[in-house]
Amino acid sequence: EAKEKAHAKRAKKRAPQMDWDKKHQLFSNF
Amino acid sequence: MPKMVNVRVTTMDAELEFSILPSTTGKQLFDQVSRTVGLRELWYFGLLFVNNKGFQTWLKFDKKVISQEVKKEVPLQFRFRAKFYPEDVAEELIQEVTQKLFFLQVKEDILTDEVYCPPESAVLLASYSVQAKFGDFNKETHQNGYLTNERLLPKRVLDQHKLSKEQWEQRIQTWHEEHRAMLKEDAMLEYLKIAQDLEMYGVNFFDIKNRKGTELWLGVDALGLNIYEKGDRLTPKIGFPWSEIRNISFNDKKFIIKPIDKKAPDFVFYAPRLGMNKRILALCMGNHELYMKRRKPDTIEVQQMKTKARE
Repeated sequence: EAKEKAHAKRAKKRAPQMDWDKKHQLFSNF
Repeated sequence: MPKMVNVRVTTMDAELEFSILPSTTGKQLFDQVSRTVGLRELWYFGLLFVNNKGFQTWLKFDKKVISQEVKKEVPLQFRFRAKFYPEDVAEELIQEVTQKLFFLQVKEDILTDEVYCPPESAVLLASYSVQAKFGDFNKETHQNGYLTNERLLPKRVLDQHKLSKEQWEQRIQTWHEEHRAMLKEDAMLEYLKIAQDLEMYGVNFFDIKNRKGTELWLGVDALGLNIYEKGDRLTPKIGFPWSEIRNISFNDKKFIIKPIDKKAPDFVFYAPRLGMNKRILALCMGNHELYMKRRKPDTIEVQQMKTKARE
C-alpha cells in the first residue's frame, strides 16, 4: 500500500494523460 | 613506459587524484573511482566534465578518456555525479554510500535553486540535513547560533521572505528537536523522500522549439519525456511516458518520437544543436534501460546487496 501511495504521489508530478492527437494539437499551439 | 595522465575527480564529499594511462577508457576510470569510494550501485552515476567548447558533457565509457574533447589542463578535471535517478529512493537505493551521494547532490541542487523548493519544504529539508550532520539536538552543545555558519536554505528563500536569518534558524532548530533519535543515515533518506516529490527533482531540462519556433523546455526523467512552457518548469504540459513510445531518434537538430500506436503521427521537436540531441537520446536510452530493469526481477548482485544492507 505504501508503495502504491508513493507512486500515486509521484504521478501527480506527471503531465495529464491525453491521446497523441491532443499532444500534437497542444504542442503546435504553443 | 607510456606517459601517464593526471586526473582529478571530485565526488560530492571527496577529491581524488589518479594517474591513468593514455589508453584508459571512461569505464576504467569510472570503475577506479567507484572502487575507491566503495560504490556498487554504479548504474545511477557518471563522470561529468566541461568539454573544450565549454559544454557540460558525460564521459563516454567505451572511449578513451583523452580522446573525448576534454579541456587540456593538468590535471584533467571530472565530477563524479548521479546521472540517473531512482523512481523511488526508499525502494531502490540500497547502500548507505549511494544514499549519501544522492543526498549531497540533491541538497546542493536545492540550495543553489537548480531544483525549486518552496520555503516550508526548504525548512523541513534543512532540519533533516542538520540532523544528518549534528545528530540529536542537545541544549548543552547546540547553543544559540549553532546553525549560523551552516548553509541551510536557498538564497531565494532568505531574500524573498521577511524573516531574519535568526528566525529561519529558529524554525529549523524546532524541527531539528523533533527528529530526536533519528540516525544520521535515516535523516538523509528522509531528506531524499521529501526532495523526490519536488517538481524539478530528477529532471534534466533542455531548450527546444516546436515547428513554429516557440521556445519550450524538454524534461527527461526516469519515467519519460515531458514538454514544459518556457516560463514554468514546475508543471509539465505534455507527457510521453516510456510505455507510449516505440522509438526515438534524431536527424541533425530534429528529434523524433515514434508512438507505440503506429497510426498516430510522429512527434517532432528541434534542438539548437546536434550535440544536444545526442545528449537527449543518450539520457533517454539510459533512463529507459533502468525503467525496464526495475520491472524485472533483481539480479543476483542486487539481491546480495539488499541482503547485506538488511543485515
